[in-house]
Amino acid sequence: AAGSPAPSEAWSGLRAEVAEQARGLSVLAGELRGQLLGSLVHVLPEAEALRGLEESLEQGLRRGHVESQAGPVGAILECLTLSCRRLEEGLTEVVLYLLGALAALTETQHGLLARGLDAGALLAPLGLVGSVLEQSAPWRLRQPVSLPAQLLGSGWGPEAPAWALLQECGLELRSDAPHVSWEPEARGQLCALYACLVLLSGLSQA
Amino acid sequence: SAFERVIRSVLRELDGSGELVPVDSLGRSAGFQPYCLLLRRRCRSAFWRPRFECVDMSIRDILEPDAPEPDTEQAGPFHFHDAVDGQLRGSVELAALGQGRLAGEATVSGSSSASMHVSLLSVHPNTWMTLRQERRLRQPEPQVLQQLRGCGGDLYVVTKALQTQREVEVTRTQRQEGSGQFALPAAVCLEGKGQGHLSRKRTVTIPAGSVLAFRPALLTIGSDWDVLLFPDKRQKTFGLQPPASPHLTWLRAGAAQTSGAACTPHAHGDTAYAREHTQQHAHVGAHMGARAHKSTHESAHRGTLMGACTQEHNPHSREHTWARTRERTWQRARPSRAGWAGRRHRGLVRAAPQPGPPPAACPHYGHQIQSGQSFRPASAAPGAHRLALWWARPTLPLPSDE
Repeated sequence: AAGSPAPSEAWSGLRAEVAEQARGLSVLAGELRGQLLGSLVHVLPEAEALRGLEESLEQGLRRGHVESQAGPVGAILECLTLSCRRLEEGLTEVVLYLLGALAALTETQHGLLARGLDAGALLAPLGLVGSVLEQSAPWRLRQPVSLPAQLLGSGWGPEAPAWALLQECGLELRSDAPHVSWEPEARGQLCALYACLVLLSGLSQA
Repeated sequence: SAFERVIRSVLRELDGSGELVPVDSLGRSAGFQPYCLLLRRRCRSAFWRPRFECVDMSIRDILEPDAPEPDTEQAGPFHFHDAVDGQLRGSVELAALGQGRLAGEATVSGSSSASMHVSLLSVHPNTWMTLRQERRLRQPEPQVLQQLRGCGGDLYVVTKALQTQREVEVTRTQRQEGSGQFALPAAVCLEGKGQGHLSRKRTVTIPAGSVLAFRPALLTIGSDWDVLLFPDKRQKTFGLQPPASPHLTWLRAGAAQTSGAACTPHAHGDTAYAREHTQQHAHVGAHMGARAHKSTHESAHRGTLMGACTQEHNPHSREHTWARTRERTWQRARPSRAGWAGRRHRGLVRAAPQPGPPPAACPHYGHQIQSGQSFRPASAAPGAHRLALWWARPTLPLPSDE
């Protein structure tokens, strides 16, 4: 199922796919968006809650209605539910896409994303991850990828959130002449990280 | 994580073809042993791998009788030693988030080491075949299967697992040293004015018997079960079989014309026959064996069998296994029960993989057995299948364009 996209489509294909999903979220009204965002911050570090949310959404789509739940998972379900207790299909698919991407990441990355989402600081990691993906496309060869200085900001090292996010994908990072050693095996995880960053930062920006 | 890093290194050496899926968490490693069932969630993007989740069940939990799984084959052990030591030097500016700032010349060195013995456990394809013949799905269907049926995902079974033989400790160390202007966090040890180092050491102990990577195979569940080592995208655990090729469609149409509605397994009396055999032999595999046995002999008696006839009327014999293999092979390709029945009715049974030459004549009916013939698959030359069909059933008129 995880097919290899054609080289020419690797980066542009991912960008188009994620942008399409992000457009799906743009239909959310400001208040609902805030509610969804606030609940996601609580759910993100909890692996079980993420799994439960995904299960509830899948079930809701199959059964045609969704059961009320308490807590942040319930709040997210409320955001996606119409008055007739049916899930709004387009929005739900986007959230399921996001949950699928999150599932490809580690729990450490979930925690970092939650903190970044809370602090509204996801744009910097997004720029870096996008740059790495763009430069290393079609992602099949091991190669060094330099990191643009303007995207690094004032701090670049093991304590920087973007560093940890990239390192958790299995990439070797260097702080001198900042660059990343691209590993083809990291492709899936980095693509998923990019999708998460685009969708979450899109939510928090608005 | 250190665990994932080690797995990547091991797989790079041992699994060049990339058929093994790395386990993402040491805590979930136990659920990926051979024969364990996994749920694969629907993947909404082609850019990342689908996830496999443990369902904490083995194939024995859905089959009857409740007997242990057959042993696996073991390759290895392979001794794997990975030590990386690298040092970087340069001018850095490190910001310890919210804790302080480090600026100046610095050296960053990183090392990791792991030495482990791993072995590859695998279930031989023939084991799956034997298991299929001898054990059927539990009736009534286990509740977990009913739940999974409504879950929308596919069930997979682990056929290979890369397992640690001994406990192994993986260590990853990162060390930074620098000089210059510092406002260091408390974790950093100062070594004289303007100099310092920061060390980070991560150690993870991987117990013996931990699964590092696995190979899943699709489990299909219908009236019977099967394990597909090379499934195509259309095949689903609880779903329909892929649409038949035009060739098979043609065969089905022929079956409908020649045998009509009466051509079903029940109309042939297979079920009753099988029940009788089951009682006589009180063997778990007798039902399937008897079914194949009956059909094989019926076909052979009509002189239409394109392969070996069973030598003995013993449902446990090796010949029966051939017959069952034939039936299984066709069942995989069949679009429907009726379609299969039609083909079987007309004796379109593919030659079995034979361990020895088939008998020249059936000892029970005395007819000559046609051997060395094989039914052409759908990809054969145009028109060839029609010729084969005509050969198999001489009463069918030869298509005029042939």
